[in-house]
Amino acid sequence: MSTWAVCNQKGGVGKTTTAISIASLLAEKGRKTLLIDLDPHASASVYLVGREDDANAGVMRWFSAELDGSAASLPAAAFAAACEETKQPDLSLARATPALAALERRAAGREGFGRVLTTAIARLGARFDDVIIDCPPTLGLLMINALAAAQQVLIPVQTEHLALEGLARMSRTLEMVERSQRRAIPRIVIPTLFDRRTRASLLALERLREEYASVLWPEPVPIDTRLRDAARAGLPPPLYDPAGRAVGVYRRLVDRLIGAAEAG
Amino acid sequence: MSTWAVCNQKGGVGKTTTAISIASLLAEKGRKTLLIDLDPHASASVYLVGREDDANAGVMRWFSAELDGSAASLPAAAFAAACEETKQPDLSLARATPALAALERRAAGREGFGRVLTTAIARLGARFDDVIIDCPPTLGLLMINALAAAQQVLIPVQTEHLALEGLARMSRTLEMVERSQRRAIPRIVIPTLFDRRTRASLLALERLREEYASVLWPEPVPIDTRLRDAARAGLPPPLYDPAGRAVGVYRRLVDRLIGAAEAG
Ligand SMILES: Nc1ncnc2c1ncn2[C@@H]1O[C@H](COP(=O)(O)OP(=O)(O)OP(=O)(O)O)[C@@H](O)[C@H]1O
Ligand SMILES: Nc1ncnc2c1ncn2[C@@H]1O[C@H](COP(=O)(O)OP(=O)(O)OP(=O)(O)O)[C@@H](O)[C@H]1O
Ligand SMILES: [Mg+2]
Ligand SMILES: [Mg+2]
Repeated sequence: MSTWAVCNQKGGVGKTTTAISIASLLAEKGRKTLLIDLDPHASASVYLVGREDDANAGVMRWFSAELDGSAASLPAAAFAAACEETKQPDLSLARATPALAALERRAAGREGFGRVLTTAIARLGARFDDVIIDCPPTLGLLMINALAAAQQVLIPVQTEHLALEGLARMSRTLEMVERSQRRAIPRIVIPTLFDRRTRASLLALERLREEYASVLWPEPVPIDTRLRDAARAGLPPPLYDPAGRAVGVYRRLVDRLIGAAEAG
Repeated sequence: MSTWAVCNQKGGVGKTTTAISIASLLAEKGRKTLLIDLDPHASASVYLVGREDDANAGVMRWFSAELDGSAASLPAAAFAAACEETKQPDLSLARATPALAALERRAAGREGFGRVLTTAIARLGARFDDVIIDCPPTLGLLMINALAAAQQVLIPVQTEHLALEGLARMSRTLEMVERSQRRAIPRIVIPTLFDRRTRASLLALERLREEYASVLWPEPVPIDTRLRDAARAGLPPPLYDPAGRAVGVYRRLVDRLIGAAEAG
């Protein structure tokens, strides 16, 4: 089983769009794929399955079990119960709820909360081939959980100035987690929302190619309004616009991710 | 003294751009203006004054004083010491540092952390005419502080589908804070990143006009690449592109904010 986290502390850079696109392309290949939504804002959950009123649904179920001390005795089937089907075969979702926003405060001072996700994914066992984690735009317990659970981190970066500043901070966060876990976390920086007509985009891509050459995905994901139409239709971009340019970039990225995972 | 908070839990909708533009336009009119950056990601701080290595600089100084119990005995001058000058006359900044990200955990279980900002602003007294607060894209202690301190909330919303879903959640958050403070918090929803060439933008604006008619600012802020160029130049949009279309929308908004504040 491979686990990828899609993170960036900067908001609105295309994390959710990237996570849903990659998860959908993996499922299309017949791989049993789980998308975990760790953002209390629940963009990916609302996009794929709509709102949910049970505050304890999905991912929160795993954290609640840790909060009330029942995690160790929970059977594997109870971990799987947090996952639901989506409209696409082979694509499941562990949804987010706003209750996740209170976790930082509720878990303060208690040990062991950084690895709740790692444990839950391990308990899911062979039910899934691939796991993709969509992160919230903040450094905190939820992102630490995602980084601890992931074998590789995908960092979407909008190709413009303010977002580039954010990338330097994201790199420092990753280095902090690598030191505390005594392991390297391989990363791929994915240029997104690229608009080849504007100087701001071109200059930002140039700077990315200079400063992050060794980890940069060579093709930027272009700005493509069909991605927004896909979100309104509640369909993952590969189902809504299979021959689109942005989906094409994601398709080649997924081929590389699978190749590396199988070689790993 | 008027205090406005610029918030939205959804990331990348134009909060920082809106906060900097409004603060700069207020300063241009000769009003002594303070921009408070509450985002641990520090976009506004890096934009206006660049990086800072002292983790305890700026806003963190106010929260540290509350954490170590020295806030009540701190002289007003020590509160003012958290504010620094920017390149624009009459525009000061209380910067953010990444240390703010740990506050939720460090303040957990302790009373009175929701009003640190309200107290700090009161202690600044007559040094400033206006205060603008740029919020992080998450529901938590920092946003609660901003909402508690503000007389009015400005909510930038990107004119597209995923961001509209986020607005419903932001409204629920505001109602929660209003109930706990037993006061109404007037709000203005500001449509941003409007691209009149795309269906996604037009449909989103139509929906905003239907569902939020009574609080919606009538003119959307258009997508304008000169705002990105301004960010790269480290200059607030009104200084970089005074006659621009996006700046024009912000200018009319500021006239209304001042008018309402003086009438209020
Ligand atoms: N390549 C693209 N072309 C056009 N629009 C895009 C593209 N990628 C993302 N978007 C749009 O940009 C907006 C931000 O994307 P998204 O919500 O995926 O970012 P995010 O990083 O997950 O945001 P948050 O920080 O709130 O979690 C959304 O409206 C999305 O539809
Ligand atoms: N009207 C506009 N036209 C073009 N670009 C814009 C406009 N408003 C904002 N932007 C750009 O969109 C990106 C997101 O804006 P900004 O950083 O202000 O959003 P935010 O809501 O503060 O994000 P975060 O959630 O990370 O705090 C930035 O690159 C900014 O330069
Ligand atoms: Mg997202
Ligand atoms: Mg911001």
